[in-house]
Amino acid sequence: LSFAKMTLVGFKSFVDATELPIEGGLTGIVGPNGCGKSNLVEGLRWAMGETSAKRMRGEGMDDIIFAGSGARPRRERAEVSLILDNREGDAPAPFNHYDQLVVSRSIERESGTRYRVNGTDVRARDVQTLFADAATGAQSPSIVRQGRIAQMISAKPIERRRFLEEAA
Amino acid sequence: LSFAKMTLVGFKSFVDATELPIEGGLTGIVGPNGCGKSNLVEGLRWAMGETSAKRMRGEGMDDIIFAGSGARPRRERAEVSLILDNREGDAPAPFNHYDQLVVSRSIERESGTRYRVNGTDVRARDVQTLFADAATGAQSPSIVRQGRIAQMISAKPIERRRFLEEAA
Amino acid sequence: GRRRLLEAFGEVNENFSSLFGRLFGGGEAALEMVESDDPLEAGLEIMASPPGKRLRSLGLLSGGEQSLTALALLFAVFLTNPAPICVLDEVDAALDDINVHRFCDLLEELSGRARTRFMVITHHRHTMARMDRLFGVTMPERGVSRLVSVDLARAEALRETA
Amino acid sequence: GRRRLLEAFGEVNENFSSLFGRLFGGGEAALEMVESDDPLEAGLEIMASPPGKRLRSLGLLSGGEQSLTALALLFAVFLTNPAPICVLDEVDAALDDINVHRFCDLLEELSGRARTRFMVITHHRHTMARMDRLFGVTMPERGVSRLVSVDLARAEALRETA
Ligand SMILES: Nc1ncnc2c1ncn2[C@@H]1O[C@H](COP(=O)(O)OP(=O)(O)OP(=O)(O)O)[C@@H](O)[C@H]1O
Ligand SMILES: Nc1ncnc2c1ncn2[C@@H]1O[C@H](COP(=O)(O)OP(=O)(O)OP(=O)(O)O)[C@@H](O)[C@H]1O
Ligand SMILES: [Mg+2]
Ligand SMILES: [Mg+2]
Repeated sequence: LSFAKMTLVGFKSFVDATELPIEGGLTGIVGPNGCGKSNLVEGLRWAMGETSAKRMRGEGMDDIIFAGSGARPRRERAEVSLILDNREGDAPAPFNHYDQLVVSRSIERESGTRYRVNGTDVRARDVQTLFADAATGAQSPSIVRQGRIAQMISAKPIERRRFLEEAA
Repeated sequence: LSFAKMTLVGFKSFVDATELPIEGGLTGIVGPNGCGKSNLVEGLRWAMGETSAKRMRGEGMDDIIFAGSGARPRRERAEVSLILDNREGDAPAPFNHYDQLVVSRSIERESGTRYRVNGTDVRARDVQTLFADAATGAQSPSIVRQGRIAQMISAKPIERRRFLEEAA
Repeated sequence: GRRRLLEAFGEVNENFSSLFGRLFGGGEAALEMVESDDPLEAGLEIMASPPGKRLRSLGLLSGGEQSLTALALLFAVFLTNPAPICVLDEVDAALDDINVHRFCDLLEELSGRARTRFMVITHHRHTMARMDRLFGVTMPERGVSRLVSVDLARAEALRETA
Repeated sequence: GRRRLLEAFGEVNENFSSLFGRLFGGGEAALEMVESDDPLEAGLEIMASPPGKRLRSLGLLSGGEQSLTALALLFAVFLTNPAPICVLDEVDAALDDINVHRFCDLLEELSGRARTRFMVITHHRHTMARMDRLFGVTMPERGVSRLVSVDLARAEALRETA
C-alpha cells in the first residue's frame, strides 16, 4: 500500500480545491510563516482519522472548516481525500481487491463527520484500522509535528518510555 | 553602567584565554552546532553570579571547568571576567567612584568559587546586587537562553503569569 | 502586591500590543487574565491575530507566528526595565526571511532607544546580514573553542564548516 | 507485556546507536532504563557523546546536538516498523549546514531502503537543495493557501516573500 496523492477543499486555509502529489523519494514543502504548510500535515492526519480537535490546534472539530477571510465567506463543509495505490493487494479486507483506494473524510458544520472508501460509507474505525495495518495513521510516530523534536528533548524519562511503549 | 568586554579561561570549551568585546548596537555570534556559542552565554551568566549548575547544563558547579578533550588535559580552574564602563558613575556603592569595574569570578575544583571586583574579594551577593541594580544579572529576562522562546509558547497560563510577576 | 502586579500587567500589555503590531506589520494582540479574578491567582492567556486573521489564542497560530508573538511579549517586558545588555540565543529559529528582517528592525530600534548592547546568536543568514559586527566560534582543535572576528563573506564559509 | 517492551527496547537501542554514529560521523549513544528495574515502571534516559566529546545525558548537549540525537531516536523507532509515508515538519530548525546534509543523507537512504515517501517541511536552504522536488505554499489572497510546484531557483524567491 502506498500513497499517491492528497486532495483538500474547505480545509483550514486550503479553501480552494488543492491537489498534493505524494511521490517517491524526498518531497520538500516550503513557504513563509503562516502560509499553510502545517495545515497540510493536519489535513493528512485528519483524513486518516484523527479524533482530537486539540491535536489539530482547534477547539472543536468544526474549526478545521475554512473560517472565512478577507473577501471570502466561511465554508460550511470541508473534505480531504487520500488516494492510495493498492496494486500490491496488501490493503486489508474488504478493500484488498481494489487497485486504488480513495479514502475520503468530510465534515459539515453542526452535523458531523462522514468517512468513505471508494464511495462507500465506512466507520471511523475502519479507516483508522486500514492505516494502522499499513504501519501509518494519524498517531503514527512517522508523522512528526512541528515542535515534536523539542518536546522529545525536554521530555521526562517516564514520558520517553511511554513514547517507546506506543511504538512497540 | 555598560558592558565593555568579557574574558574567559578554562570555562567549558573556552579553555584558552578568550576575549569577547561587547560593543554598541548589534553583535552577531555564529558557528556550527556544538562549537561553543551557548557556552559564551553561560559564561556571562556565571560571571554575574548564577547559582544553579543545572541552569548551566551541569550536574555540579565544577562541571563548568574545562573537562579535557583530545590532547588537552582537564583544567583545575576556570575564570570569567566582565569589564564594565562606569564613567557615568551609576554603579552602586562602594564601587561608584571607579571609571572601570572588573568583575571576576573564579572556581577551583573541590575548593569553590571566588568573586572579586577590581581585585578586591567580595561576596556572591554583592555581585548579584551590582548587576540587579543595573537592570541585568544572571536571571534577567533579557538573557534569552536557547529554547526559552519555545518554552514561553508552551507554558501554561499560570506559568506565564509567574514570568510576568518576576519581571514586575 | 496585587496592585503592583496589575500595573505591571497594564504596562506590559500596552507594550505587547504595540510591539506585536510592529513585528507583524499590523494585526492585534493582547494579554488576558484567565481562571481567576484575583491577579495573584490568575493565569495569563495570549490572544493574537496577525493581519487579516481572526483573533485566537497563541497555541492556534503557526510556528513562526507563535515565535514572533513570544518575541513581542519578551520585548514588552524588556521595555518596562531596559537592560544594558540583551543576549538572544537562537530566538529566530522558526522565523522566515521577512520576519527575520522585521525582528532585526526592532532590535536596531531598541539598541538605539535604550542604548542596549545586543548579542545575537544565530544560524540565520539574514540575521547575520543585519548585524553591526560578527564573531565566529569554531573548534579548530576537538572540544576547544576559539573566537574569531569575521566579516559577512567569511561568515558564510564559517557557518558551513564543522 | 514486559518481555515485548524489553525486546522493543533492545531493537530500538541498537538502531539508535547505529543511526547516531551515522548522523554524527562517529561517537556513541545509548538508551538507559532508569529509576526502576521494572521496564514497565522505568524511565528512559538518553546518553550520547558526539565524536571527541564525553558521554553525557541529552540535556547537557548543545541545541543542535540534541536535535540530531532526537532524530536518531525517532528514526530508530521508525526502523522497527517502517511506514509508507513519513512527514517531517521543520525538524531541521536547530541544525547547521553540515548536519542538515547528514540528515538528508539518512533520509535518502531510508527512502531507498524502506521505500518510504518523505514529505519534508523546511525553511532551510540546504534541505531544499537535497529534495527530489519542491512544492511551495503561498497566500496570494489573505488567509487563502495555494500550492504550487517550484524548481529550486524559484524556491529562493518564494521563501522570501510574504
Ligand atoms: N479554519 C481555518 N480557516 C481559515 N484559516 C485557517 C483555519 N485554521 C487555520 N487557518 C490559518 O492557517 C494559518 C496557519 O497555517 P500553518 O500553521 O499551516 O502555517 P505554516 O506554513 O506551517 O507556518 P510556519 O512556517 O510558521 O510554521 C494561519 O494563518 C491560520 O489563520
Ligand atoms: N566543562 C566542559 N569542558 C569541555 N567542554 C565542554 C564543557 N562543557 C561543555 N562542553 C562542550 O561545549 C560544547 C557545547 O557548546 P554549546 O552548547 O555552546 O554549542 P553551540 O555552539 O551553542 O551549538 P548549537 O548551535 O548546537 O546550539 C559541547 O560540545 C560540550 O561538549
Ligand atoms: Mg508550521
Ligand atoms: Mg547553542
